[in-house]
Amino acid sequence: CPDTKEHFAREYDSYGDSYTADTDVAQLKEVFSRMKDNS
Amino acid sequence: MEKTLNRIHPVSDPEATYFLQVSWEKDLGTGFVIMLSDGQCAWTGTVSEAEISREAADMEMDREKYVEELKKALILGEESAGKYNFAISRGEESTECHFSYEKNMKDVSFRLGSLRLQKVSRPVEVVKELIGHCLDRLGRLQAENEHLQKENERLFSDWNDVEKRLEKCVKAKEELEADLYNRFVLVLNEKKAKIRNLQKLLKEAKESAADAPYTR
Amino acid sequence: MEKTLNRIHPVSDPEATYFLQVSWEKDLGTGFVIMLSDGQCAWTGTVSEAEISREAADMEMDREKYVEELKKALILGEESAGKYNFAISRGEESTECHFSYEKNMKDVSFRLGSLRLQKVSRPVEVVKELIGHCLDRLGRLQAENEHLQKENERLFSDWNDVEKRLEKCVKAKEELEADLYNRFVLVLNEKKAKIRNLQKLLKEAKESAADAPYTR
Repeated sequence: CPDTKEHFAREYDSYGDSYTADTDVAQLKEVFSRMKDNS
Repeated sequence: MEKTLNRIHPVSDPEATYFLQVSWEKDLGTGFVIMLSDGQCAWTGTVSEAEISREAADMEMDREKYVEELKKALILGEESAGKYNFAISRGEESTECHFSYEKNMKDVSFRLGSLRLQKVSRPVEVVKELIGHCLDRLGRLQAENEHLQKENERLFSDWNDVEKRLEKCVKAKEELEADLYNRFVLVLNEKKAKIRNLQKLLKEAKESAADAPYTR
Repeated sequence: MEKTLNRIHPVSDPEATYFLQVSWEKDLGTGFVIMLSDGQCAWTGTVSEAEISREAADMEMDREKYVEELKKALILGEESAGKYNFAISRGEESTECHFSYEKNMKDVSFRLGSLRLQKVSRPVEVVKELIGHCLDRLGRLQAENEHLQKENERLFSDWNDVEKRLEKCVKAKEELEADLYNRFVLVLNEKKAKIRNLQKLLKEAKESAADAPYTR
């Protein structure tokens, strides 16, 4: 729904990486792998 | 001039050893020279291209196929495999010798060819030539084997080097990946810390603006 | 039983060819048997371990060094290199034959050894054995040659494969690096865009708070 969409847009960038929560190597690998899927 | 030397044992005397040298130019089918020796005497004879054609025709065999059979019998030394037989009969005065060769099938043998060989007047020269030819071939093979051995050592060494470089490359790739991710994580987390800080400041600024009328 | 066969040419008759077969057990220094043949006759003799020691002592040469010289002269066939000479003198009745071998130095030759060889009663057997031995060695060398050839092809193929894998690895590493940087830049730029946006909002919030008293 629009609220959920807005919430995720605030919290995560368009590649699914959080704007605020620190990342680590494993999470970043996952973000990158999703980017491959989305190409 | 091509030349081969093989040991043969005549069917009439399997214990006896003869040496059969066959020489030809380019292709056996164009004719060949036979030199037969028991180590003491020697006999020689020629089979011409026409005679080969005649034999093949007599046998109603394709000429090429017939020449292949001759190769197997006379050159490749397949006598020991039991596939071919040789018969040698020396005349009373031994100036001539009848030499024939046949192919063994399951239950039957059929004659491949035969010829009269003339005794050589100086067999010692033939013997010397047979041994000399062997020694020359041995020398060439030995040299070729040494060359192949060196080549093989070089190839193995090259392969070994490249294998090591491949291992290094694989390792370097893994290290590069790990290194880049570590750096990316550090840089991203710096930006996220900045974002958290800005969000906090924004929240404070908004709260401060909302409280202002009440404070004043 | 080790055995070698070489062609030699006696100094007294360089056009003549003799075949020198040397046989020994394990090490030449423990003694050896000589078989000499001109293709028609054959002579044989033995040099014992004690005789080798005696010759070395007579020459005041280290025994091991003397045996090395014997190897070069009799086995390795270095006669053709002009380093060693052979002398053969056949007795009147030819039941015996004197055989000697010497080393050529710059301006002098020195005798390495000599022995009386006894004529062999059935030289044809010797000739057959010489040729037979050659053929056996040829067969073994040929088989070894084919094996080395196959090994050579296999090693080349292996080297080729691993070279290709290395090329792929190098390329993959480069592509990985480029790919990771591309993805990182996209994710990083999202954060930078967010930061710019928050900075803009913060600035607006601050300006709004500063204007508020005047607006009210």
